[in-house]
Amino acid sequence: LRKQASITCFFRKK
Amino acid sequence: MFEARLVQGALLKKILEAIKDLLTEASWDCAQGGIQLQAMDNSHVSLVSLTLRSDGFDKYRCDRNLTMGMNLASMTKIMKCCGNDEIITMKAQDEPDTVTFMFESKNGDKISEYEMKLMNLDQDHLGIPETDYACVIKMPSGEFARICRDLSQFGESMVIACSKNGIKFSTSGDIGTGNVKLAQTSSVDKEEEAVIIEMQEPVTLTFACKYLNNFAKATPLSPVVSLSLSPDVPLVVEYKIEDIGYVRYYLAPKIED
Repeated sequence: LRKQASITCFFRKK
Repeated sequence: MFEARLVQGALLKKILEAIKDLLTEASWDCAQGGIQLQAMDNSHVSLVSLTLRSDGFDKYRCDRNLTMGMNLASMTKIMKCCGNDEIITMKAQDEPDTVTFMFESKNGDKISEYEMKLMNLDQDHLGIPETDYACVIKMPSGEFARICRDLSQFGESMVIACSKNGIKFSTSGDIGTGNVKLAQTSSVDKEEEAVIIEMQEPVTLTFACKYLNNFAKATPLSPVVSLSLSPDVPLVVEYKIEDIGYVRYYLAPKIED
């Protein structure tokens, strides 16, 4: 099973 | 004072159509170099990044950097009042509470003005790292939209597998499975009809169809779409916007639980 990752896991807040 | 005039007003209408279903509200950051917008969808699964360079406008003036927080449903209502062949001018004061959209008919005998209240949006900007993608695919945007539409009937997820032989989109669900394979084009008359794959290493990733279908709403902006993939990082779906800029969508993959 796969789960949806969040975009914030990859791109950090500036 | 901020003023941006776009003779091809239809472009701004298409841009809004390309982002309004993904984003409820967004900040338009205006500076001398142009307009930028970066926002995540409500679920924080995807990110939209829009760049419109000042030299792509027919007239552009931005004395001070400003951020205009807009409700995109409200902006859509206003854009519906603009004819496809009309000229759009956006205007705002420094530190504005409102933005004005002016629509002019080509022969100049009709001018409409709509003033919209701005919002204070406390939106975080994300830093997008420079990435050398393992696979970059250029393909006709209409073909990509068609594949997303067709395959999303079968399942919620789509697997995109890119190798030197081509690209394979596949899905499965309760009623069965489906897949579409595209080979790299050997020769074409028109560049925008080609499927071009630049590959460093093969990549297979899984994405939610719902978002891909949303991205495909940018299809009227460009005949070509590019998909950039690398293992375990977000997919980038890019549509160039004529001589003025681009809209890029970043989509987080579905990963092993």
